[in-house]
Amino acid sequence: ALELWLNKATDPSVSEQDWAAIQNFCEQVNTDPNGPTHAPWLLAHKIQSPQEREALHALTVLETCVNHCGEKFHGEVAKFRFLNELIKVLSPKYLGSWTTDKVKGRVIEMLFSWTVWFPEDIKIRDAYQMLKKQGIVKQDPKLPADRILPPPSPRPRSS
Amino acid sequence: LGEESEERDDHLLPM
Repeated sequence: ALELWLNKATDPSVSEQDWAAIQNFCEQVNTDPNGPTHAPWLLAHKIQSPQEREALHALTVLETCVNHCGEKFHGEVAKFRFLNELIKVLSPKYLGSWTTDKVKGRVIEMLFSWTVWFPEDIKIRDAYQMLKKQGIVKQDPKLPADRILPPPSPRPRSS
Repeated sequence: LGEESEERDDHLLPM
């Protein structure tokens, strides 16, 4: 079911974001016992898609899940193991030469916004600093006004 | 212990 909803939420033939599918994916992440550990890898695979629209949709799904899927999902995303998958999209040593500027821009913007929103996640900060040191991130992106404030706190586990 | 060893195995990608 996780893959089914993710395929729907990242369908490259649809230009608009399918928010109902994203919501269903998030709910599935929260109800499936393996959801929080499995979902980040499904998302990483989509984010590395050669199809720009699929990758962009997947980034929106990831961002929504980080804000709404609870601590366990957040904890997985904040590990180097997952952050490396985002770094691969940016680094010319990995997939960076094939990634479009739009996708790279969104990944950088998202990583930077996490460093602002979640300063306690040291690994996110380290990954972002490494990208800057490598010259992959030239300067901090300007976050749109609606993204400067942190997202709503994750729902308590019991809900 | 499991968590500790997982922590040790979690590295940034070599660049």
